[in-house]
Amino acid sequence: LGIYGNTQQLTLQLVYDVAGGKVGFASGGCN
Amino acid sequence: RKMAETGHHHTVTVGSLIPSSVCSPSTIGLDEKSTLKVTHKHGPCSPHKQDKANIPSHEDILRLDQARVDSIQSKMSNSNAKAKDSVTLPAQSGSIIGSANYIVTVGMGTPKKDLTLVFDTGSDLTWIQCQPCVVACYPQVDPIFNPSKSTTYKNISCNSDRCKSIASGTGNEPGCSGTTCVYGIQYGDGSFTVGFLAKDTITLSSDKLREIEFGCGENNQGLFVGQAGLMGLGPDKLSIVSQTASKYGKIFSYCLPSSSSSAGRLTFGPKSSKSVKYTRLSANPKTKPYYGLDLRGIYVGGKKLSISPSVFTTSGTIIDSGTVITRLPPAAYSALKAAFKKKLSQYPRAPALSILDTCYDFSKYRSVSVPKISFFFRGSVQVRIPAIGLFVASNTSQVCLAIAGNSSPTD
Repeated sequence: LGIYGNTQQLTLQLVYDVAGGKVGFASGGCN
Repeated sequence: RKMAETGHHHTVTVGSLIPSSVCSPSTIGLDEKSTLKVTHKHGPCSPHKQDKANIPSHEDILRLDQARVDSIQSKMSNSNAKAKDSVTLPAQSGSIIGSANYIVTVGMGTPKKDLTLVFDTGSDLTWIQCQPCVVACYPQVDPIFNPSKSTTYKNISCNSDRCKSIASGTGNEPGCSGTTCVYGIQYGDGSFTVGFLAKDTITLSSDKLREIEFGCGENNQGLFVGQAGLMGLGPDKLSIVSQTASKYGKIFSYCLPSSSSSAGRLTFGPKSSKSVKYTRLSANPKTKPYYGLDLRGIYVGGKKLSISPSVFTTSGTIIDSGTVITRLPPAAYSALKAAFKKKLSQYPRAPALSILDTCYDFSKYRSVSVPKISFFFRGSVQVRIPAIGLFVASNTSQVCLAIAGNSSPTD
């Protein structure tokens, strides 16, 4: 049985800087 | 995950597309005091034992994902009748699904009681099920929170400014029960919660956050799969992100686990990482009340697709931790699909899987070569989608590109 994740966001680190008005992406940021 | 990077292509071991049934969590970064472990709610790392009969099928997950997307689109300025219809889907208490797939554990009240919550950047109110469940509670795994046993719990008055302004975060005007503020919120899959607006101490890992406002749900019905509630990380002032602005600076980050059998993390507050590339939150009013991004282009196999910029600006783009499958405007998806199919022309096609219509039969291959896909955002920020994020596999004979097209250019 396969289980879906939120597929496009897997393995990327997502950084929400709401005060700074920006969103960041980091490849390998969680390794 | 066995992959090789070859120029503009990924080489993917086909067997790696099927999730493991054994938990192999990473513990990197989990020692920080404001960091929570993130797991897939149906995966083997979930803190709750899974009843296999209750794990949703692929079709169920995709159907509910579409309901969530319809709901999101209905809240945006370009809402349409079809989307409005979709939010009236009846929720079935005790059922499963709901496409927000990732969960964290927080401590609620004093003394703290550990509760498992879905985390969601696409909504704002944090809420939990509360005793005495005046109207209804769905079954949850953790004991249902009893506010009378928390020494720091307080109801919020319906005459307070906070009560009067919660509609911006819940989508519904508040009510009053005696002198206590009553909130109500409904989600894209038809689930809803109604209850008292309250405040109490919430403990994130070892950080104690005092007087955090949240919903103490007394009528909770829908598709929350045994979870104690939801952590709202949206941009509204009601969200836990805004409420903790003085402590964490309205900054948070997360890594979703790279498969359902591993763990990620959710961290509040600044976190240094040299490799982060930032794009501005979108000023496009069409993306409110969500976190909007300005998607500018798509590359497949190193080549930029020929897509008019207006295709992206007509609808705007949002990012939402609770949506499983990325949607693109029809023209952008058509271009992507055509380019992807051309690059994979040597592999046999497979039937569509629900909304996913670019599928392949890889069952006769040990490994496959697929083109790299990158999204370009404002500020020349290129985000390459890792190979594991490109596909959804029901089995090796039906592996689908994990991107779908919207039905209308204005969605």
